[in-house]
Amino acid sequence: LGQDLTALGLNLNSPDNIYLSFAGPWADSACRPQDMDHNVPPEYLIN
Amino acid sequence: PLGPLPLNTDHQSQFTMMEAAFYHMPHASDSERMRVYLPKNICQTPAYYNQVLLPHSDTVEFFQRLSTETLFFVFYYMEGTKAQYLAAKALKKQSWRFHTKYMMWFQRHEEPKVINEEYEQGTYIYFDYEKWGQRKKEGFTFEYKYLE
Amino acid sequence: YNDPPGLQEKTEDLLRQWRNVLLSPLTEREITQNFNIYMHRMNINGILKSDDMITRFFRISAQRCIDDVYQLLAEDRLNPPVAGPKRKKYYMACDSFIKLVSLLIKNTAEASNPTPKLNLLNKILGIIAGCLLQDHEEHGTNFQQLPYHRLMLILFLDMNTSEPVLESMNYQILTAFCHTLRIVRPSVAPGFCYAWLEVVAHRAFLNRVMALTPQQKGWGMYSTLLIDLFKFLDPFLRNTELAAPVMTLYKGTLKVLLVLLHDFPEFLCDYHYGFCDAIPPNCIQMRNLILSAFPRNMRLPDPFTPNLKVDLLVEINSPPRAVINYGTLIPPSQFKKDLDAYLAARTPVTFLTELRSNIQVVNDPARRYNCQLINGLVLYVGTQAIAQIKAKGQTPNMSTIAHSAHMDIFQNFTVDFDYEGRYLFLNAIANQLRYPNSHTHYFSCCLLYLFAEANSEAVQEQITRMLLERLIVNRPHPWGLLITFIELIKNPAYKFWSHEFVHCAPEIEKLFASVARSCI
Repeated sequence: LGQDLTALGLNLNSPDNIYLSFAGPWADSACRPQDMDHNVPPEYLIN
Repeated sequence: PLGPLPLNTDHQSQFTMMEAAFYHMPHASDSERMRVYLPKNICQTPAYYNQVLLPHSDTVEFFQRLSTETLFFVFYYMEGTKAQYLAAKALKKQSWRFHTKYMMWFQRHEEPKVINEEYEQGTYIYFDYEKWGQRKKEGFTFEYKYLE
Repeated sequence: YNDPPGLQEKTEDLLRQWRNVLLSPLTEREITQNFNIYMHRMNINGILKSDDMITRFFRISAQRCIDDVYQLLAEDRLNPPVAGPKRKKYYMACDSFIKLVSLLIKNTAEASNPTPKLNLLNKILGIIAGCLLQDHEEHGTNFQQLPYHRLMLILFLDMNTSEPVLESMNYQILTAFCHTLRIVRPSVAPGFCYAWLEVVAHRAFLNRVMALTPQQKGWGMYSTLLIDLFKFLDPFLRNTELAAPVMTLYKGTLKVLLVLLHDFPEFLCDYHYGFCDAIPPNCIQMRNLILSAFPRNMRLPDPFTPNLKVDLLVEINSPPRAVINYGTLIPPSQFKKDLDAYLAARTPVTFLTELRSNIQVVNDPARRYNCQLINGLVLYVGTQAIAQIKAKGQTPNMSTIAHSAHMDIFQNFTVDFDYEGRYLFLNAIANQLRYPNSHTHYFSCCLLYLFAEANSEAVQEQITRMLLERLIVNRPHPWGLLITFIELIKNPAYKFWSHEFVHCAPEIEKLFASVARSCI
C-alpha cells in the first residue's frame, strides 16, 4: 500500500513553501531556526 | 506480472556498496555549516516530548515571548543562524540596542526626550568570554553615535 | 604524477598555517585581510605560478583532508569516544580547506571576469570527483562518503552566498555542481548515494536550482539528476520487500518528491514523462505522486462531484505542460518509418502483426518488453490521434476515438500481447491520466473504450486491476485516474458490475461499493 506520506515529517498542509526548511531526505522534521544559516550583520558573528 | 527480479552482478555489487554506505549514513550536522557551540545532533527523546516543531516557532512573535535571558542565550550561542536574527529582533522590540563598536547590548532606562550627542543612562551588558557569562558594565557612559 | 620534490611538505605546511589563521576568533572581515597576506605566502611558495601547480596543490590538499577524516574515523572505531563522536572534528580540515578554495575562487582575477574563477571551481570539483571515484574503487566497502560530502556541500554553500562577485556567475556555478553530481551519480558511486541525495536535496541546492535560477533554467539539470536516482533505484525496487538500505533511499526519495509536489508542482508536471519512464512500473505510489502534480493556478473539480461533465471543463482541451520532445519519443528506425506509414494510411496490416516482435526484448532476463518504447509509442500515437480529432473540429469521445489507425494499434496490444505486455501498455496509458488537459481526456476515453470493446473478460479484468492497484495505495492519487475509475463503475454502458471479477472477493467488492457510494 506504499507509505503514509503524511507521516514523513513534512508539513504538507503548510500554505507556505516547505523546501526552505527541508532538513534533508533522512530527517524526521523540518529545520529549526537555529539550524538555518542567515545573513546576520557581520558584527553578530562574534566567533 | 513484474515479479521479483534477480539482481545481475553489476547491480549486486552496487547493492553491496550501498549497503556498506548504509552503515555510515550522513549525520544531520554533515549537511550544516559548523556550529561553534550547539551543533545539530538529533537525539531520540521520549515520545511524550514535543517531537515536531512548535507552530510559528520561526517568527519574531514567538521569540518575543521568550525570556530576555533566553534571547541573549540564543543570540550568543547560535550565531549566524536565523534564530540569532530572530532573537536580535525580539530584543530590539524590548528596546535593547546592539552596540556594534563595543559588541554589547544597551537598554535605555527611559526613552530620551531628545536624542543628541549627550550621554544616556541605561543598562549596559556584555559577554565576558573569560568568565563565560553575561556581565553588567557598571559606570560605563554611552557614546550614542555607535548605536547600531 | 611527478609532483615537484617538496611540494607535498610545502602544501601541508601551508594548510596548517591556513588552519591556524582560521582558528583565531576573527570576523569575516579580518579573515579576508589575513587571506591576502596568506595569498602572498602562497605566491612566494610558487603555488600560484601556474595552472598545473594550483592543480597539484588542490589535489594534495584535498587528499590530505580526506586522509584526515579517514584517520579520525579509524581512531574512533578503535577507541569509540564515550560521549559519542564529536562530528565537528571530522569537518575541521575540509571546512578550512574549502574556505581557502572559496576565497581563492572569489579573489582570482578582477570581479568582472568570471572565467578564471569558474576554471578554478571546475578544477576543484573535478579533483573531488576524481578522488571520490578512485577511492570508491580502491576502498570498496570501506569507502567513506563523509569527506567528499563535506567538501562538496561546504563548497556549494560558500559559492551560493549572495555576494556580488558570485551573482554574475550563479548559473555557471550551479551547472558545475550539477555536472559533478552527474559524474558521481549513484549508479557510478553507489557508496556515495546517501550523501549524494543529501546534497541534491539540500534546501540551499533546491532553492538555487528550483527557485533562484531565473526562467527555470535549472529545472532540466535537476530532472536529469532525479532520473539518475530513479535509474539507480530501479533494479532494487522490483521486489515488494525492500532491503533496509533500499527502503531508506526510497523513502528519502519520496520525501524529496513530496517537497517538489508541494512547492514546485509545475516541475513535476513538466518532467513527469521522463520520470515515469525511469521509475519501475511496479513503483505505484512514487509514480502516483508525480502524476498527481497539477499547476498551482488550476482548481481541480472534485472527482466525486455527481454528474461531473469532464468534457465541459475549460482546461480539458488544452495540451498539458510538459517538457517532451515528441519527435524523439521513438528513436529513428525502420520501425518508426513503418509506424508513421501506418498512421498515415492505416496499412499495411503487417505493421500490426509485427508490432509485438518489434517491442519484445529477447536477450535480457530482466524484461521481456522494451518498456520505454511502449511508453514512447503510446504517447506518440496518442498525441497524433488528439491532433487528428482536433483537426476535424471534434473532441475525444467513444465514437471519435474509434476506428482509426491509432486505435488499431492500441487494440492490437490488448489482443496480441501477453499479460505482461498488456500490463506495460495499460500502464503507459494510465501514466497520462493526470490533471484536466487534452491528454488526460483522450487517454481516459481510450482506456474506457478498450474496456468496452475488449474481446475477452481477461482484458477487462486487467484494466480494472491496473486502475485498482493505483487507487488502493496510499495517497496522493492523480485526478485523471479517479475520474476514469468513477466513470467506469458509474456508467452502465460499461456493464462494470456484471463482471465476475468484480465480485471475486468480498473486500474487493466492498471497495468498489465504497467508491461507488462516495460518488453517486
